[in-house]
Amino acid sequence: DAGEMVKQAKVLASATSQLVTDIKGKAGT
Amino acid sequence: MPVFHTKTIESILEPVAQQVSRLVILHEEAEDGAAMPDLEKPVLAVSAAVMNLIKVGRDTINCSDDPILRQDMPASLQRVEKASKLLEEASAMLKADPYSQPARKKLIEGARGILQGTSSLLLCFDESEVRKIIKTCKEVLNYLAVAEVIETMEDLVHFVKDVSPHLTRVSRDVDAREKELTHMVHREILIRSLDAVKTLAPILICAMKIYVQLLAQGKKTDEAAENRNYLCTRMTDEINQIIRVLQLTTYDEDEWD
Repeated sequence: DAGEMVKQAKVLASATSQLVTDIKGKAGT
Repeated sequence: MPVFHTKTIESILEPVAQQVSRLVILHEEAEDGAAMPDLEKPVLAVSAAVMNLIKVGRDTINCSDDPILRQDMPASLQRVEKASKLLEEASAMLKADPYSQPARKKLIEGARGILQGTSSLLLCFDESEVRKIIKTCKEVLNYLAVAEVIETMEDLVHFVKDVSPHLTRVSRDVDAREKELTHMVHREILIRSLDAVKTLAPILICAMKIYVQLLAQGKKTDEAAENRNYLCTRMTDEINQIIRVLQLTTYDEDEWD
């Protein structure tokens, strides 16, 4: 349903953000 | 101009979209050659989230009676899945060689793929929700199409009884949709057209009633019929306008040129 789809997409977006933060933490230095 | 056309999609994707674009810039500008950290944990978290999203996506496909969603959504799911695999490969490559350039490229491609795939998935779902609202609008249009054949009070009572729940649903759904949109012009048109429909509906019923009463009394009905038809056409136009705007996204700016 709509609620679950949005919820899981949010979790994925958050996990992707964390990954990008971790990459940038190093790649940008 | 907003990039994402609904507030829900915007709230999910906007922050990560900004981060990914900064990452791409960093990658293109820096190419610093510094060692990458161990990304196993964050990549595993992304993979787990992708698996959950794919499960929900497949359930949605299986439960949906919308053929377009059933046709379009699998490609979005595959896109996300493929991006997740790229990230896993990159993570494994970086474990073996923290300086690996191909691994960095896979990371960027994977992060972009997750963003694009999730965006495509959410859009696919959103378009399906919009089609549901349009279906209700078209049900009202079908009723309006038969307004001019209503000739007795009994038929008019049935007409009002039948059309009312659909009108209520259109009003509720379009109102909620308007609040979801990020594009101000689209919102304003929906508000205006919905207000017009709400105003016109009781006036149309009144005009239909006058026509029916004149007919029953054996009086001249030309003007009453003309008035009823005019109101009917106006309502039809407003609902068609709602249908048109519901289908627009922020990418349809040419529409307004």
